[in-house]
Amino acid sequence: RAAQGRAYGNLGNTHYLLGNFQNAVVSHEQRLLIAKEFGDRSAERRAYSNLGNAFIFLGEFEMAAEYYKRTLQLARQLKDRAVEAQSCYSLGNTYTLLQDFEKAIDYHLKHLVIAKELSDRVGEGRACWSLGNAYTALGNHDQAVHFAERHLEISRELGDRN
Amino acid sequence: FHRMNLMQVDSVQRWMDDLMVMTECE
Repeated sequence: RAAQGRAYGNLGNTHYLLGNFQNAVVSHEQRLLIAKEFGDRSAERRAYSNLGNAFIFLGEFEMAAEYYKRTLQLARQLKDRAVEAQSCYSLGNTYTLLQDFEKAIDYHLKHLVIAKELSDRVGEGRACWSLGNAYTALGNHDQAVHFAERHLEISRELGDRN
Repeated sequence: FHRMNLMQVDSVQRWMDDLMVMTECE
């Protein structure tokens, strides 16, 4: 049964990489079921992430947000700050797709705090870039400029000419 | 993204490009 769980996970990832997102969801749902049977919270957390990602490409952003929230909850329980940061970043982007910019900002700010704590300059730059765009969408140009300037500063430091 | 200005979503587009090849492995 444990091997079956891993096989479902690998199958889900293969469907995903082939662009078969509906099949990926079916496999990852089976993986999730088996992870829960075993009380394997790391595998459960991975299944939530993979399901969230697949729902993004199916255009089902509300479902994606639900799975990313479960990922975030488990990342906090497992005290995995890197995964917590990644979940917040995913949620910020998902709420941008849902055009809920207030929530998008909330999650991008959470991502920014953790990226700083982990000295992740690339993550910090991405958070600032995302925040600049979200504040622009809300018409808050002062904050948009503030984050665009920080994004520029970090991009220069990283030598990211693009 | 039809209702949004491209400038507002370039960061989302970049995230999705990365996401396309991102899987949590067993």
